[in-house]
Order: sequence, then C-alpha cells, then structure tokens
Amino acid sequence: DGEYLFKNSKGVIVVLNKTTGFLKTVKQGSLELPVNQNFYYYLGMAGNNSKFAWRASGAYVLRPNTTKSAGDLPTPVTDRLLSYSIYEGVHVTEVHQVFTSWISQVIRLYDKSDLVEFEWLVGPVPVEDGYGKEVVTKYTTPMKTKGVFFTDSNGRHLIRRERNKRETYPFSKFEKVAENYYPVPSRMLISEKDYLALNGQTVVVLNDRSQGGTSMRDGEVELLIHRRLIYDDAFGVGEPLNEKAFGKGLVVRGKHWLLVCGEGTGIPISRNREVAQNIFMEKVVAFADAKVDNISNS
Amino acid sequence: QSIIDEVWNLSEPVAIVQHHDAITGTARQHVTDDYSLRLGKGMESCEDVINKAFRKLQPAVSLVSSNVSVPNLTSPYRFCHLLNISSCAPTEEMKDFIVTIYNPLARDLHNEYVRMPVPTPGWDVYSQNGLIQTQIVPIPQSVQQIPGRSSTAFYELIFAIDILPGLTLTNFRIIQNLSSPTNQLNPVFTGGQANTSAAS
Repeated sequence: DGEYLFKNSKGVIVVLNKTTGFLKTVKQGSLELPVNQNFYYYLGMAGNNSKFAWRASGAYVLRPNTTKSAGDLPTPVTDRLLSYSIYEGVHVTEVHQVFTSWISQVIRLYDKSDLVEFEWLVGPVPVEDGYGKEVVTKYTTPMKTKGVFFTDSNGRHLIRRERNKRETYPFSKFEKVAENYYPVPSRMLISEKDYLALNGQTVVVLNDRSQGGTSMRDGEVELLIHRRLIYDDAFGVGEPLNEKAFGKGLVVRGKHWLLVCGEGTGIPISRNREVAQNIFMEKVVAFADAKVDNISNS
Repeated sequence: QSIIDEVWNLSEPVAIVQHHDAITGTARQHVTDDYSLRLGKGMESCEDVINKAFRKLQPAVSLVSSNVSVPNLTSPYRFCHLLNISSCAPTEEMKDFIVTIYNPLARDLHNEYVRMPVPTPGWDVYSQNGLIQTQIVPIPQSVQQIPGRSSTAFYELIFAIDILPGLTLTNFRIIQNLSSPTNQLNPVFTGGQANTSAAS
C-alpha cells in the first residue's frame, strides 16, 4: 500500500514511501517514529562587504540569505526522488537514491545493527544562477522538542541548546538561522523530554566529521554538509569558499548514522557514546598479497 | 629511534594543522593543499610502522580452510586511501589476498561489517573457521562518475565479523571466484520519477 518495508535481525524496521522514495518511518522496539529525510539549500548572502552587517557568507561566517529565500526555511532540492533502487542481501539492505543530478545517497540497514546509515554524495553544487549555496540535510520527526536540542562538546558531554536563546547574551533575531547554528563535532540529539536522564524517546544523528547543525523546527535535526560560495567574506582569507576540483566544484561524500533510542525502543540513550567511539576509532584495515610464493602452507 | 622518527613524520603535520585556519577551513586553497600533502606523506610514513606492528602482533593461527599460515606472510601490507570514493588499489589489483583488521579500541567490537571495493562480483572469503557468507552490491553510478575518480571497482564486497576483541588483529583470506553466484546484484525494487511514463 504505497510503502516499502525492510527490517533486520535486531528488530529495526525502515519504511520508505514508494511514490516519493523518501524515508517515512523507523521502527525500533515498540516505538514507531515517522522520520522524513531530504536535502535542502540556503542561498549564501552575496553582500558587498562595505559594512559588517552586509558581509558575504564565506569561509569565516555562515550567513544564509533568509530574505532572498523563504524566511528561515531552506529550499528542498526535490519533493520526489529522480530514481531509487533497493538491494537486499544476507548482510545489508541498501537503498540507492538519486535526488538530483548533483545529490545522491545510499541508506543502509545492516542485519545486526541498531543504526540506519546514510551515505550522501553532494556536488558539484551548481552556482551558474549567480548564487552560492549552503547545502543541508534534515531529519524531520513529529517529536515535540520545545526548541531544545543537544550537540556534543568535542565528543565529551552533550550541551543543551535552545532555539532563539543564548545563555550569555541576548538573542538578536537579526539572522535567525546563523544565530541558531552550533558546532556538531560528533553527534546531535533531540529528545521528547528535556533532560536525558528521563530516558524519553530520543533521536541521535552521528556524523563522520565536524559539521554545523541546528533544529529550526521542533523534531528536526539539521546538519550543514556542503558549502559552495562565490564571494569572499572579507575577513582575511581573500578567497571565496569555492573549491574547484578537476575544473568543477568539489564533490563531498560522507556518512550520518541515525539511532532511535530511549523510551519504548529497548536501547538506552547512552548507546550514543559507544557508537560515537566506534566511529572515531574505526577499524584499521590492511591488505597483503597471498600469492603462493609469499606465503607458506600451514 | 627510526620508528619514532617515522611516527614523528605524521605527528608533526598533525601538530601544524592545529592552527585555527587549518581546523576551520579559513586557509587559502594552496595552503590547504599543502596541509593535505603533509598529512598524506605522514600517513604513508606511519603505514610502515603499522606494517611492522601487524607482523609482530599476528596471532599464531592459520586460516585452516585455505591452508594459509598468516604469520609467515612475506608480502608487505598495502592500505587504501580512497575508500571514501569506493576506490582501493590493493583490492582492485589482487585476486588472492589477506585482509588484516585491527580493533584499536580497548574493548570488544560486535557484529561489525567490512566493505571493500572490487572490480568483479565473484569472491570467496575465508575466516579461521572456513568459508563465510558474503554479499556483493553495485557501486552507485553517481559515485563512479565523481570527477577525478579513476577506479576499476564497480562493486563492493561485504562480510561480517561477529566479534573482534579489543586491541586485537583478525585475518581473512579473499580469493576471486568468477563462478560465484551474483543474483543479489539485481535490485528487488526500483522507483522514482525516472521510472514513470511522465518523466520519460
């Protein structure tokens, strides 16, 4: 009935919307959590650098142009996948998704894992329209998070963040998106309950590299994954953030892992620490030729 | 002393990229390129150390089913630097090789998976207990078309490790077998705009 469902031996069930190809639901234990995931972009502020308030978005500052686009909402790259294919096997089920000519992704559910893996590929970001772009991905749930989200402190403890609020100075609301962005060194987390000790339903997104992140709407995890900008922000680097590889814009590829834990899932929230450590201290893999003359028989 | 020098070849560039422009990406492009070059050279230097360490730490066991005694391996270890674009020269060039996997954590890893890019779909993988289950998946077209990617790998070979104790090595032998069944290569479902008549 319009859904494609796959599951693993750990009891994780992933449901896709067959029409759009997007992620629809993740089931873990008795929790059935609607989760949508898509890619979006903000237009980078062009500015003219003559005043601080008119600086361009660049290497030093994230400055989405929220007057040019729809307020503080990023623009979705598509509302329906160009194509997707599902591969099933003994170890992993993979969904190969093509969003646009410059964004694709593989969603993976390994048989003995409680994580859903997202391997995204973004670029070269098109700038022929004269606008630099800040590309984000959003994991959207209906969770009532009351503006609260958590980001880690260089892999150590989680820091509580609250939308449109700063602990040590008044929130200006002048640049709502940029002012709500925080560093995400290893993971970002949203929970239905404000204090993690209560063990409420929790969504953790772990990343393979430091990124910027926010939660501009309740229930959302938003991570900035690629930027291609065509103006220097005049803070000193003297170059726009416009890396050219092989004569084209840079292509980036990386991973996110989604962990649904806490109340009703059978997985403690503390599991995020173990997973983050596994990602940071990844296995070392080396290869050696096993030709007969290189090896002795036992 | 020579091993300490080899490790220093990496720790020095790692120290250099602690600079705030390197950490945040606010260095000019040619400076960033130089950081990458230094880190790359340092990593290669440390691979020599890992090569020696892996030989020293090899468990005194054989891969029984394939009649291989790994401690007597004489060929040097090779490493993959381009796994982020599903490219790996050693696994693309060799047809019979040993994969040594090290768990750098001080605790056990359970239910881990190993993925490696390969040029053909048919492969047999042996653990210490014999032939194990594998899966092959195609590498997406979008990855194969990354500008500058020069690779013969069209597939990824996947197998599982049930348990890998902390600070421990394990070995697998991988042998090309072109007659292995490859029925998992076909998608079980396809969809999207490109598959609708309107799009075409």
